[in-house]
Amino acid sequence: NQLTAEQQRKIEENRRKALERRAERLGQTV
Amino acid sequence: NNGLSANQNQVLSLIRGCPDQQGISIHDLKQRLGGMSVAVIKQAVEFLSNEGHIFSTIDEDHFKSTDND
Repeated sequence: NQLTAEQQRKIEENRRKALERRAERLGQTV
Repeated sequence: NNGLSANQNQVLSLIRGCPDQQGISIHDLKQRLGGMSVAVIKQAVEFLSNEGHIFSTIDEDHFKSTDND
């Protein structure tokens, strides 16, 4: 089940956004 | 205690455990969490996504964890 380059790009972008959300959340609670 | 509910922890654990590049689908989560309704699973997924624990991959139906690799 090989993903296309476009799908891999989208996955990486969504991962980056999720990590930003996570950092924001941790920043607010510390 | 990581601040998550039991349902949220169960969903997160399955998402973390999925090795596929595209992650796990809502359908597969439902198959693995027989007793949990799709509505409850989707609520947990939305919460976990908002908190940055998980993210959607190839579409809005597949999810991966931010910390499983």
